[in-house]
Amino acid sequence: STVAILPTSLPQIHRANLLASGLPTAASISPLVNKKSKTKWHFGIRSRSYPLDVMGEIYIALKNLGAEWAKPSEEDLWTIRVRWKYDVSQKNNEVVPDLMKIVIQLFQIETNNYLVDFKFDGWENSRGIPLPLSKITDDEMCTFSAYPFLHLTTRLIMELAVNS
Amino acid sequence: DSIEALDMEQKLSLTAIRQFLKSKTSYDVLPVSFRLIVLDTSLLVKKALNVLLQNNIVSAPLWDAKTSRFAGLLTSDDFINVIQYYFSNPDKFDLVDKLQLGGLRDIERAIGAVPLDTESIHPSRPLYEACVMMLNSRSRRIPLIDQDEETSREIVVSVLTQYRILKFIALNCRETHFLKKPISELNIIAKGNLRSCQMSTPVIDVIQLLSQGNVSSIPIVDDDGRLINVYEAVDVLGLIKGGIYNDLSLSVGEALMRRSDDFEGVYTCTEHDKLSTLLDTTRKSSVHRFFVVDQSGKLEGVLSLGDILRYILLGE
Amino acid sequence: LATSSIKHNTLCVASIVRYKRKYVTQILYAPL
Repeated sequence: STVAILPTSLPQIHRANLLASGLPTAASISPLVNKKSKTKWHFGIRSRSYPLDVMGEIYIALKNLGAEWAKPSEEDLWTIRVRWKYDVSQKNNEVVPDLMKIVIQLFQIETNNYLVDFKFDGWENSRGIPLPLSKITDDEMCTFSAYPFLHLTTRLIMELAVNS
Repeated sequence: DSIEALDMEQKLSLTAIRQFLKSKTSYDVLPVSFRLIVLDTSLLVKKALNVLLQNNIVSAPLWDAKTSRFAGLLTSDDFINVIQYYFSNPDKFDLVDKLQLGGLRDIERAIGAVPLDTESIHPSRPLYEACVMMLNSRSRRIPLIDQDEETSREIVVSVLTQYRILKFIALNCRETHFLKKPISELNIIAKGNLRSCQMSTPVIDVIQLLSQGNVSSIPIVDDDGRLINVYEAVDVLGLIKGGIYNDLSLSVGEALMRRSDDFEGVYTCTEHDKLSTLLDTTRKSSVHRFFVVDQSGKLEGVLSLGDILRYILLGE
Repeated sequence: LATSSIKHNTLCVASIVRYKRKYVTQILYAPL
């Protein structure tokens, strides 16, 4: 095989050659630092505020965003069952579910350290038309697009960030 | 006899590889666990650039929250369009600086660029179909689109690239070892009026060559025609990242100073090499294309991944 | 929902979803 890597195309060698050629601007151009800053992931969003304040902030944000929620039960004040109309322009008025359900739950991780968790909880449609029962086999059940859910959570996180 | 045997072996191997591609689906190419990065169309172009570079990717599907649908792919062609637009409208810096991803189609129209195709395919279709579609795709990428079973909205499951397909073939088809005819006999090397430039050529002229020729790389040769480097479409991302909009009169040699140190280098081969070797290289390294040179390093032609894929699907 | 810290005024959220017998981490970047 005569497959090879062209030596003069390696960044370090290219740079050395260009500097040796005495180009004035060459010295001022630095290589792109492709820091592979691995994205650090967290579950939900964390908070050190007082639990009831956190819940209050979330209800205010949901209200500002036009979402609705079920009245919380006495024994579970830390869970909010949200229903959020996500209306998009339909093509040939196909019946597409437009009410997304999300469960927002506050967890205590340790003293003064709380976690707000968001969970997707299915769709309904505002005209109350029952959803066509999924007729496909279990295996194909999982053609689920997270993007509408991700979009609404970014809206809520932005509202919380702006309010706070 | 040996030439006859080589020829027969090549033909039988191609038939087996095509059979393999018809027996698999695009879904089979997907790893068991993988990530897909998607950008909201309301993101600024310059922020999207940060995201691509931070994740070491050069393309990503776009998602329009207003319609809750996918809005095509962001590729290096889009950044080339933005540079060309800015070069023709230097007073429009503000507009370019505040440009959102959703505005890229307007830039495309403003400079009269050919819009990228938005061909896609269902993950369960035969992989052979995706390969044939890939050959006609300008973006050299095919989004795999399924439907959300509750809302019947589109899901981009992943995006197939020529490299991913060739690597999948090299990893799974032992017949690739029997493709032993020299590439000079396959009539697949792009020769003749190759667009090339010199180290001192202004980078904006090289970007025009990329755009007009609808190619993804421009070889850089010295006065004797020897290959010394290559400017790739993806290098444009580094140019914009460095904010070197303002100084597009940089030479291409200076612009290449932006390349990060983990760039693997430009792959060369000669016309005596065989596809078995080139596919084995694809299996082991993230090669973008092969430049064909002679013994003295003079540029003779280029062999893109698309050329190799076309031969595997339709050659002989 | 998985989130990552806000950088350059850009939000990044993700969900790991099963697609048939494989797993996709669907990641969305949106402006803050």
